[in-house]
Amino acid sequence: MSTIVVAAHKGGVGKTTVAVNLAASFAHYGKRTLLVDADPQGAVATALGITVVKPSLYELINKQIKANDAVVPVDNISELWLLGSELDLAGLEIEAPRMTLWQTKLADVLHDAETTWDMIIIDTPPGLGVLSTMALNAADGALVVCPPDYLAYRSLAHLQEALVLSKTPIMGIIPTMVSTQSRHAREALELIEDNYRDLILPSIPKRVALQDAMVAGMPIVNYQPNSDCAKAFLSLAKEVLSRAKTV
Amino acid sequence: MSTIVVAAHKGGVGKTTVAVNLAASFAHYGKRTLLVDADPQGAVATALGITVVKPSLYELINKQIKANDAVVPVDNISELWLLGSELDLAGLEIEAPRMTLWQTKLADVLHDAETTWDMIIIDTPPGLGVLSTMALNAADGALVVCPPDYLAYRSLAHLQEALVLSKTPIMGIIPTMVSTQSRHAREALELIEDNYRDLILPSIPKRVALQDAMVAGMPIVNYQPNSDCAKAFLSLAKEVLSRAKTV
Ligand SMILES: Nc1ncnc2c1ncn2[C@@H]1O[C@H](COP(=O)(O)OP(=O)(O)OP(=O)(O)O)[C@@H](O)[C@H]1O
Ligand SMILES: Nc1ncnc2c1ncn2[C@@H]1O[C@H](COP(=O)(O)OP(=O)(O)OP(=O)(O)O)[C@@H](O)[C@H]1O
Ligand SMILES: [Mg+2]
Ligand SMILES: [Mg+2]
Repeated sequence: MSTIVVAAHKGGVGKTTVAVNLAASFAHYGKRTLLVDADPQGAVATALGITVVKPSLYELINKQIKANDAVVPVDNISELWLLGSELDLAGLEIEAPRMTLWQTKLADVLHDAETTWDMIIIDTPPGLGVLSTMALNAADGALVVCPPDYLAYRSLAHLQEALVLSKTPIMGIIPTMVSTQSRHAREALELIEDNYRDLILPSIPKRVALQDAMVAGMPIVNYQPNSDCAKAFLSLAKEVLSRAKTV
Repeated sequence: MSTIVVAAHKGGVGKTTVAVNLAASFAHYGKRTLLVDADPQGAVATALGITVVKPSLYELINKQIKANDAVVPVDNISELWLLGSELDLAGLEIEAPRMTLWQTKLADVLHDAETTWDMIIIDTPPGLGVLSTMALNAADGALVVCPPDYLAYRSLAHLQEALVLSKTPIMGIIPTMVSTQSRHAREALELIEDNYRDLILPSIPKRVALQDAMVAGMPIVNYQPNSDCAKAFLSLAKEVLSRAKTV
């Protein structure tokens, strides 16, 4: 299982933060890793301190350019490459459904990439629209991100339906932004653990350092390698790598 | 200006919380208010303690049923009606672009509603896809929601582009989940205030009570009427109502 999509129906749950930091952790463990941004917000490049994204994923999909010809190596992080996006990708939400076989157009771009990189991680937009569908279709497995929040917990079921439809196996659920400070968070966490027990992966705590790292344009393993959240991402990465091998 | 869309490109910024609590505050001030959920997550009904949504917005759009024939009055909140959604609405993201004049299909459903209700508020999905576009198209004005978060601030520019394209006037930006605890939040708030000074509306503080009210299925003005966040929503509602009159 080498192509992983990071997904959630609910917005703002930490998908980008997980995609970027998980990819950097894979690279840290020596896995050649390709990070693909399938969200028109283009936040992955920002999180890596990259300001120019050319060609954008939109161009790649429209011109059917192969990933290998368009990737950008990430400075200071050996074993990590980026396929970034720009706002123009939003156009695909409207244009794709009118194309033939639109569902597989991202998979086509990534077709040869599976042999070039050990791991591919795809960050997705929130919601269950066209871009999400294309990303689920291109992946061998899905990591679902969920904070201790009632509405986010409630939306897990929606994503499960989408994963069944796109035949994307679910590798697990990553509890993120974990804090047990409020009763709301503790109760939401219990709901997730009680209802999805077998799918729970190592969690990521709620830490301002992750927001600061994002602004600094660095993964947490570079920004604050000794922080508990950096170690949390390394533990998560180890677990995900072992699950990826078994499929 | 009687039809307002609550929007943001970034996910999880508080759109649903604002849409629900603003609508309840309008109703509190005696305005006949219709709350429309254009997000397949269907969280608006949940926030109002409503468990059955029938017919869903998806059915209304597909069968071109008028809003007036499908609305549900909200128990315990006179002057507030709901047009809810279900997960089936996600289908529209794929099907709509193949329909003729798909952009105006939500506007058509709401056509007569403008004379029946004083205020209409539309909650939207995150992102800038098909459903977002239909909602922007159906509105006379947009309220943009933004927390003190760097990526959310960065995505404001994306939404501005979309608002220009759909010719939806921006009524203002609501800073929400406002907290000045972390340096990240203080700096993001400064960025928003420095770059969008004239658009800033009364803000909503970060309060766990708003999450608890959501789980309890009540707007904050019913759940904790004397809380500072309930009063913040009433102040915001007053300001939005005065701006709506002037257009
Ligand atoms: N574990 C965490 N602790 C603290 N802050 C976090 C954590 N994870 C993410 N954040 C912050 O929360 C905000 C939202 O996270 P992020 O952008 O990664 O979510 P997302 O699911 O990708 O959002 P979207 O739906 O817009 O794509 C960002 O400011 C991010 O820095
Ligand atoms: N001012 C606030 N203080 C504390 N919690 C808040 C506040 N506003 C929203 N929340 C909580 O934050 C979470 C996200 O809010 P909400 O669902 O309203 O955002 P959204 O923009 O509608 O998300 P989505 O992009 O998924 O539609 C919810 O659990 C909500 O209860
Ligand atoms: Mg993201
Ligand atoms: Mg919402």
